[in-house]
Amino acid sequence: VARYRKVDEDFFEDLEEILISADVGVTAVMDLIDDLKMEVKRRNIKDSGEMKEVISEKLVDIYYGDKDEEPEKLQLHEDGLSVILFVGVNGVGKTTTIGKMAHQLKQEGKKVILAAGDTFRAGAIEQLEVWGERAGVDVIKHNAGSDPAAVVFDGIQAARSRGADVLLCDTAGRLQNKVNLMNELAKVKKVISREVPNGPQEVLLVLDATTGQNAMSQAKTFSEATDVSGIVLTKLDGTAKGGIVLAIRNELQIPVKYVGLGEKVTDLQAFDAHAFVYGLFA
Amino acid sequence: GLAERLQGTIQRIKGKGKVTEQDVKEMTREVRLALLEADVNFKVVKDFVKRIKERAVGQEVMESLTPGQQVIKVVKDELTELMGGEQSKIAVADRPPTVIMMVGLQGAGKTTTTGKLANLLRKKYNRNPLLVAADVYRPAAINQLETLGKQLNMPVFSLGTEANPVDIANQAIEQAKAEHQDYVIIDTAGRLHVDNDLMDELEQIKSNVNPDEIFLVVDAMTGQDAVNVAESFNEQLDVTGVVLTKLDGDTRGGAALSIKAVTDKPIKFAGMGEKLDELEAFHPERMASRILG
Ligand SMILES: Nc1nc2c(ncn2[C@@H]2O[C@H](COP(=O)(O)OP(=O)(O)OP(=O)(O)O)[C@@H](O)[C@H]2O)c(=O)[nH]1
Ligand SMILES: Nc1nc2c(ncn2[C@@H]2O[C@H](COP(=O)(O)OP(=O)(O)OP(=O)(O)O)[C@@H](O)[C@H]2O)c(=O)[nH]1
Ligand SMILES: [Mg+2]
Ligand SMILES: [Mg+2]
Repeated sequence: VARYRKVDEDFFEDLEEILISADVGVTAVMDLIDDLKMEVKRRNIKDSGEMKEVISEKLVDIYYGDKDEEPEKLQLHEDGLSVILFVGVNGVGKTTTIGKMAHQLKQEGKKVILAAGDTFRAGAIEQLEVWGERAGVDVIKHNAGSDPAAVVFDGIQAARSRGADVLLCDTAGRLQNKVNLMNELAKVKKVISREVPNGPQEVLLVLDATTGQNAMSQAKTFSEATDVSGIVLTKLDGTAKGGIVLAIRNELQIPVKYVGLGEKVTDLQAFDAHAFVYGLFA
Repeated sequence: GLAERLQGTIQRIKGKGKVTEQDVKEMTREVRLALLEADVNFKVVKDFVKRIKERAVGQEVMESLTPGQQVIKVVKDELTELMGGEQSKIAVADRPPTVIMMVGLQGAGKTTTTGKLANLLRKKYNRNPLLVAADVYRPAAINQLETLGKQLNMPVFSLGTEANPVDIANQAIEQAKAEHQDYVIIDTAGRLHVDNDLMDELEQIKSNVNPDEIFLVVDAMTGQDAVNVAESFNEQLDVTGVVLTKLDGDTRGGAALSIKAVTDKPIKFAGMGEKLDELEAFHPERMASRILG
C-alpha cells in the first residue's frame, strides 16, 4: 500500500488481492472494501497515505468486534491446578506448541506436567517425551493404544499429588468431520471438567497459518465439541498470513492467544492484533 | 457450491427468457467467488475466469435454454482440463533401486505417506522397498518411521540424529543395492520453502542420489500460500509429482488447482486417512467437482 497513490478502483483491487492472498476470506474482504469505500466518501480521502491508518483500524475492529482491545492471556488459576487441553487437526503443531508452552510457563516459575494424550499416532508419545526433556518437565503416559481419557485422568492425579500448577494435555490430531473422533475428544474434556474445578481452564485450538477457509469449519466444529477458549496460530514464520483468524474472532468470538514462529522451544509469542494486521501487508 | 450461487441469476434469466452479457458477467462473478471460497489462489482464479469468459459469452451459453447449466458445464470442463488427466504411475529406474524423495512443509504428511507408498509398492507392484529416516531434526521422527516400518514389516535405514541427511541418503542407497531392495523412499524433515539452508540441503540430497521421483507432499487444506510453496519447491527441485494429503477431511481443496496451474506437475496420489492403506490415485475430475462444491 504505497504512499500517495490515488484512492481509486485500482487501489481497492490491489487491496483486495493483498487481503484475499492473506486468507482473510473473500466475503470478509468484500464487506471491508464496501465499508472503506463509504469511509473514503465520508471523510473525503484523496490519497492512500491516509488510507493505511483507516484500513489497519478497520481490520483491528473486525478482529475485536465491539469488545475492547484487550490482548487475551491464558486464564490460569492463582492457586490450585489449571488444565490446558490442546486440540486440532493433524500436523498443525499441537505437540510442539505444548513443548514451547511448558518451557515458557516453567520460566515463569510454574510447576508444569504434560499428559501424553495422543495414544494413537506412531512416535507421538516419544515425541512429547523429548519435549518434556527439553522443557525440564515430567510426562505422564500410558502404552500406545490405551484410552486417551485414562491418560488425562492419570495426568490430573499426578499433577495433584506432585503439586503442579499447570497440566498440559496433548491429544491426537483429528479431522473435524470424523464424528467418532470428535466424540472421543468431548469425552476427554468431560474427564477434565469432572475432575478439576472449572477445568479445563483453557481449550486451545491449534491452527496452522497455511490453512485456508477450512480453518473456520475447524474452529466451529472443535468449539462445538470442546468449547474452545483460544487459538494458537502456528507456522507464522512461513509466508502464510493466517488472515482467517479475523473472521474466526469476529464470528465465533474465539481469540488468538499465541503464535508459533518456528520449531525451537522459544518460538512462541503472545498474540498482538496490531502487529498481526501489520503483517498482513508485509 | 457453484450451483446454488448461480440460482439467483438463473431465475432472473428464466423470467426474461433471454441471456444478456450482464447476466453472464454476473455468473462469472459467482464462479470467481465460489473458487476463492474453495481456496483457489487469487491469481489462478483471475486467469481461470478470463479463460471461461470467452466461452461464457459464446453461443453455447447465450443461446442455450438452460444457460446456468451451460455455465456450470463450461466451468467443469475447463477445470477438469486444467487439472490434467489421471497420472498415478510411479517411476521405475533402469537399474534398481528406484529412488523416491519426499519433500514438503512441516506437518504435511510426508512420513505417513512414505509408509503408504511403501505399502502400495509391495502390495500392488510386488516391490521390496527400503524406508530411509533422513529427518534428523524433529523429535522422535526416526522412531515414528521405524514404528511404521515395524507395522509394515519393512526395513528402515537410519544413522541416528547425529548423521548428515546427505550421508544417510547415500548410505541407504548402498545398502539397498547390497540387500536387493528395489525401491528406496527417503523421508526428509519438513521445512519452509523460504529457509535457504534447508532448501539447499534438499538440493544436496538430490544431486547426490539422483531421485527418480521427487514428491511434493501438500496438505489439502492449504490456502492461498499453496502457490508460493509449490512454486518454490518446484523451482528449486523440479519435483516430479505431488501428493495431496488429508483429503478425507471436508476442505474444498482449491490448493489442488493452484498447485497444478503454477507447476504443471501431476498430482499423483491422494492421502485419504491416517492408516497405511489409505492412499488412492488422485482423480482430477472428482477434485474439480469437489472444488466447485
Ligand atoms: N516452522 C514452524 N514449524 C512448526 C511450528 N509449530 C510446529 N511446527 C512443525 O510442524 C510439524 C508438526 O508439529 P507437531 O507438533 O507434530 O504437530 P501435531 O499437531 O502435534 O501433529 P499430530 O499430533 O500428528 O496431529 C513439526 O515438524 C513441527 O516442528 C511453527 O510455529 N513453525
Ligand atoms: N486424516 C489424515 N491424516 C493424515 C493424512 N496424512 C497424514 N496424516 C496425519 O497428519 C499428521 C502429520 O503427518 P506426518 O506424516 O507426521 O507429517 P510430516 O510431513 O512427516 O511432518 P514433519 O516431518 O513434521 O514435517 C499425522 O497426524 C498423520 O497421521 C491423511 O491423508 N489423512
Ligand atoms: Mg502431536
Ligand atoms: Mg515427518
